[in-house]
Amino acid sequence: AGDPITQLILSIFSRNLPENRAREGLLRLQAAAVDFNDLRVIPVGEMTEFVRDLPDARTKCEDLSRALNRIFAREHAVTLEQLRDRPRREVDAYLNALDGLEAYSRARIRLLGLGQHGIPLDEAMWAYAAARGIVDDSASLDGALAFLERQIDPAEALEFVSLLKRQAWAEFGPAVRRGEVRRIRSVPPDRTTRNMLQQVASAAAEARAAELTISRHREEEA
Amino acid sequence: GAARCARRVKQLFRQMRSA
Repeated sequence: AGDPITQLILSIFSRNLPENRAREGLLRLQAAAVDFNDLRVIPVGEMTEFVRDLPDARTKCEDLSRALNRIFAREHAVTLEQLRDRPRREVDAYLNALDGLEAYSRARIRLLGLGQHGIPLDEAMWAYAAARGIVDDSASLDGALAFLERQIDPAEALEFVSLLKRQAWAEFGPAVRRGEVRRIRSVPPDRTTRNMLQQVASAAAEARAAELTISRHREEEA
Repeated sequence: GAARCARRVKQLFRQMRSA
C-alpha cells in the first residue's frame, strides 16, 4: 500500500478525473510545497492557482486543505500512518470525521493507502457499475460501496478495482467530462441543516443525470 | 434486488478477467 496522504490527495482530485490528470495535480502541489505539512498551510486560493486547469479546482482544494488541517489538529502532524494496523471500525470512524472526504475518498485511502479492504468507485466507475447492474441504481455512493465490499473478497479488491476502473473510464469517460453522471459531492464542514437542504436539492438533479446516463448508455449499446 | 446485483458482480468480474 502507498502513502495514505498521497492517496487522500489523489482521491479528492480523481473523483471525476482519470488517474493521469489527478496525478498531474498531485505533482504540481508537491512541487509547490516542501512536504504535506507545508501544503496544509498554503492558503486555499493560492493552492487553487497551482491546479486551476483541473475541474472543480477550488472545491477540491478546499476539501484537501480542510482534511489536512483536521488531521493536523488531531495528530500535530500530517500523517495517517497511525491508522495502518487499526481495526476497520476505528479507521472508518476516523476517516468519517475528516471533513472533505466522501465515500470514494475514504474507500480509496483504505484500499490504496492503508492496504485494507475497500472498493472505491469514482464517478465513471459508479456510472458503469450502475449501468451494468452490479449496484442498485437508487443506492447512495456509500450504499453502493458497502454492497460491493461485501461481494468482493479483500484479497481480490485491488484486481477488481483496477479492471473496473479501466473499463469504466473507457465507456464513461466522455459522460463524466460532460457532467452527465451522478456527481460525487464534496462534504462541507457543516453536516447539519445546510448540508441536508443541499442534499434534498441535489437529489432531483442527480436522478435526472442518472436517467440521462442510462438512456445514453442504452443508445450507445443499440 | 441485491441477489441479482450480487450475481452480476461475479459475472462481470469473470468477464473482465478473461477480456
